Amino acid sequence: SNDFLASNSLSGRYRNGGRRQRRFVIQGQKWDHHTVTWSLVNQSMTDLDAGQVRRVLHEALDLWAQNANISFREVYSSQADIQVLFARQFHGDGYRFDGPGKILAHAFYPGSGIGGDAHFDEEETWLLNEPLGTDGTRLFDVAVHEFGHSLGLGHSSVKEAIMFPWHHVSYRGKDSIPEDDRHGIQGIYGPKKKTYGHNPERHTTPTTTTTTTTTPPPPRRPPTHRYYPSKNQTGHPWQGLHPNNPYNPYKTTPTSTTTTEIPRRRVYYPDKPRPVGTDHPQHIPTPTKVHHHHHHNHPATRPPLPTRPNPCDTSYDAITLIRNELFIFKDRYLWRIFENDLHHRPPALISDMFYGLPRDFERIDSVYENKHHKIVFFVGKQYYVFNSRHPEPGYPKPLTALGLPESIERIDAALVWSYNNRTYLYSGRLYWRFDEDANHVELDYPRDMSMWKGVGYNIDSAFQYRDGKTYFFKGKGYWRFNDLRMSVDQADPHPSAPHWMKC
Amino acid sequence: DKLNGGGSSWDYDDSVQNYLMEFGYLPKSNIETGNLRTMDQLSEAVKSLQAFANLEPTGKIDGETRELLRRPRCGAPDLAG
Repeated sequence: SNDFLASNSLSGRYRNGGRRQRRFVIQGQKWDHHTVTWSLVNQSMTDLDAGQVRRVLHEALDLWAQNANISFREVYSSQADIQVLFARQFHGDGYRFDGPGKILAHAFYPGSGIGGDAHFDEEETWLLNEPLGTDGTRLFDVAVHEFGHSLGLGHSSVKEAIMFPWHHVSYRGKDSIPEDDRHGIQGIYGPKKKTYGHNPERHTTPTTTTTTTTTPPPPRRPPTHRYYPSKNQTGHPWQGLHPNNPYNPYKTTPTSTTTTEIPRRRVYYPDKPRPVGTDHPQHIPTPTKVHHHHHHNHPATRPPLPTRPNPCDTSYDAITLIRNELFIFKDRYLWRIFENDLHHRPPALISDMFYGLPRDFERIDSVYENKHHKIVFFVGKQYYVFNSRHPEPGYPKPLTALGLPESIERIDAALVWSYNNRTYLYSGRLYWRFDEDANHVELDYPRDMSMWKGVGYNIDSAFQYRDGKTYFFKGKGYWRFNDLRMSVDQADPHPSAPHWMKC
Repeated sequence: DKLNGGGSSWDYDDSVQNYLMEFGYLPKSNIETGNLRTMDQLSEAVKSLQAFANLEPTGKIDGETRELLRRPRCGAPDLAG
């Protein structure tokens, strides 16, 4: 399931006044450790006092800690389970904020990566300690609700509940939370354990500790428009993404390792000196597309040709039809698969067929034949348009020339979708529809990959085959996509080798 | 703006449909396919939203429902997809 969606949700239902109400919902995910860490990403905000914000976040977490067997610890690190971010509009997770009003915040259920994180729309008027009735939105009320999601609770239709979706004052300092929420949170973590051997007057030992000193609150300044320095302010909401914004989902530090692990997201906080050598705040190598950036100036030192991939035991960097002929690309090699082939043929070097790619390129990320019968190769942050075997003049060009955000590291897949013969570009968790005539991605994109149900994130490739069906590839398997149901044909991928490489 | 009182109570315009998709009352996939929806599908989705919010499940975009669509809320969906 994707971050917002339940995998195996459990919900209590009961009748209230004859109407069936949907009580607390346990979304299935939970933290498997007792002390959950959290961290405020924006340690300096133009129109909010970070110290006050952290206090309010503490209080909101503490309310849950008072009612279940869970505790919290504030850290100042990218390894925190719950990262709290104030952001606006597109902020890297495919779920856009909408300015003042309507959507106030959202959060993700427990899990790795973005799991557990809580995002607040920084364009709201957040109240930190103003009295009730002041015009604006009390951060405490919204934070308690969002942290309910971060702990695994879904929405409840019980009006008084903290987890009721629409904003309301759910807790006024009374010593207990609404029954529905208490049942929900205790259904996940159990009731709070009594801690003995301490002063009975005190409620319990503190449940939210902090390991950082509170910074003196900076002088409150009138809200100003946050300028996001980025190379080219093309006005695309994504372009405004702050380079330090930890939700730049594609900032990766070029890796020389061949790890296929996906370590937890590493984010260096804007005002914290970054360790030497990390010139990108984010490090998310994708499980199968790891780029090796060996820059050799002398051909003599060119790396030896990588060993030929085993066609019967490999993932595909790209697979597509060119002039109605099937091509499969892996590393520096390609296979041409003819329809009546009973077995795959030996691969050829890509550079022996398509001239003009960079000499030291290690692999292509994706390729497709566009409606003008040109062949478009995506390599890292650049793309090439080929007219048959040769690149057209003026290439390569940067991905930003297509309206893609600066933060995109690569295009995982390029697809002419069988349903509407429109071009779609996929990268990480997001995808865009591309207007071939305008040569630009369409507005209202990117969108979250969860739209393509069952495909998941960080795919390897996708294409429309001669049978008019669309196929998605990840690792050594593939799915056939059911266009009308907008979902894959089956949960588990089919093995690619027998079907495509005739192994 | 349609949420601000314009349109008839059967007027399930884009903003209403986007709202219903965003919060899990209609499948999002239709955004890509552009598949049209039946009135029944839309009416059922509105009833489901009204029930979640403890309103009379009329299936119509009546005054109370229009008010609800404008109310500030959490961005997470109400129904798991």
